[in-house]
Amino acid sequence: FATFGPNFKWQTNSLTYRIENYTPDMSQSEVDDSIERALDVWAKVTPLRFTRIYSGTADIMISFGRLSHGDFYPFDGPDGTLAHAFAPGPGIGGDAHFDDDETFTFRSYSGYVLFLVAAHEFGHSLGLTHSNDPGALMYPIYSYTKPSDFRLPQDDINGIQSLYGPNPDTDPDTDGKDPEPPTTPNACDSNMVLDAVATLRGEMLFFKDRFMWRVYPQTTPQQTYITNLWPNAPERIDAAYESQESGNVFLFKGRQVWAFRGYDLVQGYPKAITKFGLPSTVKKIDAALYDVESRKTLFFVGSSYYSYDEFSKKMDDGFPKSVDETFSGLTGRVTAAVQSNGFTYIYSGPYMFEYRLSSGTFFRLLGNNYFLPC
Amino acid sequence: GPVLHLTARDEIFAENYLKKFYDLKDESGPSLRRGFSQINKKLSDMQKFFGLQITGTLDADTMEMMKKPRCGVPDEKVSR
Repeated sequence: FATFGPNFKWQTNSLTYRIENYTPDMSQSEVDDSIERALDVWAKVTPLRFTRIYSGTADIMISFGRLSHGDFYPFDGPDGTLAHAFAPGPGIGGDAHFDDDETFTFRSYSGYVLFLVAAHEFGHSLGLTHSNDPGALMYPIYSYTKPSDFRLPQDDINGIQSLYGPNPDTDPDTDGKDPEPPTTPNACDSNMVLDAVATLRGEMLFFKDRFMWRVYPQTTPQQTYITNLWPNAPERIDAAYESQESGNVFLFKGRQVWAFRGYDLVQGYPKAITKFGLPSTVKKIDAALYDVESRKTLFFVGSSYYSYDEFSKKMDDGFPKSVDETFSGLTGRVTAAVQSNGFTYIYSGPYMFEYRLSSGTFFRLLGNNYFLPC
Repeated sequence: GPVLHLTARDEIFAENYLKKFYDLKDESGPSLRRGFSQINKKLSDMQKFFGLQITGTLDADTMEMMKKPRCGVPDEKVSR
């Protein structure tokens, strides 16, 4: 997180706000509700309290405007800059301006969710600047999150509480029952257990919680929300693989499978994993791997694995087999699997076992950072 | 990063982005194409902030990040 500096914070915990005008994109009550919930995001974790006024000058004046709109920072038409806000202080200090050339929305994916944009801008109104944590609310780039799923990330809580301290009114009954604030997985954490690993047309994708890293050869890993690439994708997936037969990337969670071709969800998905011929007793798969040589996909379930023929689209006979029958030395649960440059990599916890699949030869025990640099 | 075929429009867009969010001073002089040091420095600042490959030059990943919808407040210390 980052702040404008210790001098840029409100000297009182009781602040006023006023909605000066409205966007035509939403009903007034939706705007009122979005603004109120966006302020509540910060009130929940600090001693700050917000009171709405309907005339005069409030600490936080909220308005919608286009292009040049009365300050020295004109907006830029649709997309690009969505809004801006000013650090705590007199006059324009604390005010939040929203670009009315955008399409704001109450909750839908098409358009920009006003609640999310406003919660970010009010972070500035209270003294925060941008965080470089891609999972933080105060990250400068807009990311869609279903408003009902929104929880203020730990990075933002640390930031705002560095200025104002915690909420003194937390209710002892519910205290501790709130779900843990989300944190952003760190590629430098050598103990991290990845949810899944897959290829995507020459890239490698590493999945963890709501995030993925995209790694091109010789470039810096890009960490982003899974939903930034595939809006319909589930979070905290169990497994993923790219089929070189169909060109689709399959994501697995529980008894369901999603198929993506490029950025698009393939018609008819998500489907049940039984579509691959897995028995209905299988509640989830732990990992999936497409073998280029045999054109088979291996599904790992507990200490067993199944082989699926991508060409004939049928499960191979003689399976499931025990994992350690084929993958010598692999005693722990398989958590992810991927092939690269003709080698097969089986993840078990934070470790990666390197094999030659055709011979079953084990070569090296490696760490996550072999493919996913810190 | 992936090679980018810069158009004049891209150069102007990128310079405006760096002025707005990374305090690039409005100076006459060499454009992005000739890699003026001030612009390299600001591009590196941006690439560092977003965890991109720090090349100091305008590549496809950097251009893609510049085009994402965002907040109008400058990044990092600049905003103070």
